[in-house]
Amino acid sequence: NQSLPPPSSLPAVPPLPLLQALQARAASSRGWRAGPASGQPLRYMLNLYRRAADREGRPRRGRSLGTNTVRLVRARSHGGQPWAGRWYVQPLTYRLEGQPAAEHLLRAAVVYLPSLPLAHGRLLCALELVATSETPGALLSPAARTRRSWAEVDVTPYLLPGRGMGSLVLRHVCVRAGRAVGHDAPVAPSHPFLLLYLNDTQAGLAPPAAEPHRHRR
Amino acid sequence: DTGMLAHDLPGYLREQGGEKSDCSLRPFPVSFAQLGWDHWIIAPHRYNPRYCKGACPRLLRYDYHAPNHAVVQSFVHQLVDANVPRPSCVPYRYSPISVLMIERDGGILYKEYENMIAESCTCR
Repeated sequence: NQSLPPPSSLPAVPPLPLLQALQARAASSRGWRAGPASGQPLRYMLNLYRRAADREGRPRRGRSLGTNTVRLVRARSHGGQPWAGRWYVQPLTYRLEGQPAAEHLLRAAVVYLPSLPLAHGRLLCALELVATSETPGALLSPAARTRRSWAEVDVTPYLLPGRGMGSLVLRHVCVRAGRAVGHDAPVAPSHPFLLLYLNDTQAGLAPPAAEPHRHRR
Repeated sequence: DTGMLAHDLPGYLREQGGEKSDCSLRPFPVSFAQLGWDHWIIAPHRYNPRYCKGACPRLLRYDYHAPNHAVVQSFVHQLVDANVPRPSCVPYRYSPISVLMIERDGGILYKEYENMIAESCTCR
């Protein structure tokens, strides 16, 4: 049983809140190694870009993406401590308001790593759709394995068609498989990210408003 | 007055010889930092929008894709009223580029923008 020893077996235990605070600090000082570099979304998009365009930025023939716009939406995590023993359960929300009206959704997919190597064993992960008033919960199975062991789960049906798409709420569930040795620093897997394949019906450069506020030269 | 044209044909033909000042496509590699867009554009690293520059020859060759209006305007400039300018040397065909950029909320956007590289010039 990997969970922390019950407080009763600890030596004279300080009051519980302090214990939690100490444990939390201990966990952080043990250096929660984030999952693979947090730049994973950026690396994924750079690979996507290199497949779609040459070094001058010219789209390659046959446009492998099938559209002119792909937006990567990062997850916002909420909820408390995701780890419980071998289990990691992290609720994630992808906010979709404010999509430009000219961008029409063609397809949406969540990209994550279904299996992550650990020092001892592996971290096996899956995605769950959290039930809402419109849709029942569901375990999402990857539609396709992309390069470098990423898995893509098609979530198009769960995104409201057209404007005003609210948000997508998922649960990222992982379990540590294999022998747990001592106090392995739990590796927090990086958050899955959402890809929106959109058709931008305007060819023009993004209006200045889209550009982060900058002093004009 | 075709007589005059025929008389001056050598001059015209010499000009057709592709003076350096003729309307043509020229390279201009630029960085997104120079455009002040480097904060949000990650790729491509190199961008050469190219541009058209040069005088439109008085007798517009067919390969300039010049509309009839430009041919007429050119004659008006020479034969009727020099205040009417010669046709201008401007891009004729373009091609798109794909851009990878960071969005304000930390998202990452791949987008193809039309008409970002001039591929040929015309006189209009």
